[in-house]
Amino acid sequence: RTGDCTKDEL
Amino acid sequence: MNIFRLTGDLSHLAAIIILLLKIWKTRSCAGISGKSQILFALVFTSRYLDLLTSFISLYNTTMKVIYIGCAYATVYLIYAKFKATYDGNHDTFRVEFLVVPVGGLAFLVNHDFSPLEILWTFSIYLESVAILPQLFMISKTGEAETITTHYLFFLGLYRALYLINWIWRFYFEGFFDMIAIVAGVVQTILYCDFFYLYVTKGEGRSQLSIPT
Repeated sequence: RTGDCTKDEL
Repeated sequence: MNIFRLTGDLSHLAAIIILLLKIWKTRSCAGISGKSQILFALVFTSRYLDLLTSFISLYNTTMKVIYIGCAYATVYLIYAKFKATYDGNHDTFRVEFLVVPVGGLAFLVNHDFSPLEILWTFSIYLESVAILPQLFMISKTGEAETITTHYLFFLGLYRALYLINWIWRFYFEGFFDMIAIVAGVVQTILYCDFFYLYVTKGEGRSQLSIPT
């Protein structure tokens, strides 16, 4: 994840 | 999105719907751990707060709303509508022994010390152990209705499929989230014992009997 908080998963 | 994650999400959705329909149709929550359902509602609430802050996709938003809605509807059915059929005597797992250590761990081991990230980490850790009260309750009663075993099968299958999804994403996208992966492995391992019984004894028996 290294900071890119792309929580694209459920 | 890859096929493993999509089938994982659909398996998760199937589990949630199976449980909700089972309670609604039979008008009974016998054999169901209300504590586990409360933990799942807590998992979804703490994980999906980003519904308020960011839009990822229609699919993402829709599924999150459905998960949260079904989780609270299930808790409502268990503790309010069909309260009389709730088997509190067997649903005795001490959930504070789960929530407190998980809460502490979320503060110690996380990717970023921001409120949303801490809550997301808390939800990941909590989800990996949220089924324990249910498995504990089944081991106490020594049996589970067939429909409940299907619920547990799809619920366990969903995270196992997510593990494959993470292998896929690491290989093709170089993406991996160690916290989610470790918690996902723990979560899936907790179901292994049940999976074995489901496959070996599931067929041809009305009740799944788990040796206490």
